[in-house]
Amino acid sequence: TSEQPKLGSYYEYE
Amino acid sequence: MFEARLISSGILKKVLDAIKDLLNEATFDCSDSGIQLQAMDNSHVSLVSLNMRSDGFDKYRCDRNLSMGMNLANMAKILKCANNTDTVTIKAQDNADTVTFMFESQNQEKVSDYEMKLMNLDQEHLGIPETDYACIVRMPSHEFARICRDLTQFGESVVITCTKEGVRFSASGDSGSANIKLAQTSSVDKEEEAVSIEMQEPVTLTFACQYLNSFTKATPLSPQVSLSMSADVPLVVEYQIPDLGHIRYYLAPKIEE
Repeated sequence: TSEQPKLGSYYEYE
Repeated sequence: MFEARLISSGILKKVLDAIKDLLNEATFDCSDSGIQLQAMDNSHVSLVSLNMRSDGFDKYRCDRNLSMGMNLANMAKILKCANNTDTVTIKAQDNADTVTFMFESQNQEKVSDYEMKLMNLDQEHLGIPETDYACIVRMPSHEFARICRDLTQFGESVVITCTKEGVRFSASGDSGSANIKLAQTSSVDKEEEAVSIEMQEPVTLTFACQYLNSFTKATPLSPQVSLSMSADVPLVVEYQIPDLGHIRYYLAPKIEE
């Protein structure tokens, strides 16, 4: 099984 | 006053087709330099970044920065009313709550305009830093679309492994497994048919097929696509739109639990 992270865990919200 | 004219409606239809799979609505940010859009899909797993430069338009005027929130299904209804060869002009007054799409036939004998209500959308902007990627693969866009389509039959995820020898796409599931290897092309007649790999270090990453397939809706915009990858950062899938700009998609990799 694999988890699907969201983009917010890589990039900062401006 | 905002006014932007493209010689062919076809290109705008292709741009819309490239984003409407992932987005229901989006804000088009218009400035002197052109039209930009950045939006995440509902699940916040992928992001679309579109840039159409002002010099790519046949005519472009933007007196004041303008953010136009559009429902993409409604925009699609309007663009369906244009022939690909029609000229399209997008117009809006400053602080307006509507946008107008005007289509003109090549012989100028048919002119139609469609007004659409704008929406106020919450903008969630991500700051994406300049990144040096470990691997950049360039390949024919139709080949990438074909690979994504083929592998989707075998599993929910595609594993992309890039080494200096080539790039491998793999999927596996209940029915079995599939592997597609592409080597760098040594010589090609047409540049757009080339497969090339710029590699600093090898990379293996896993991505959800569903999103990759949505990205390939941009295939008609460009003969080539590039995949930029580094360990543990989102993939960037980029299509250069000739003489106009680019569309980039970002996708967070899957993590083994």
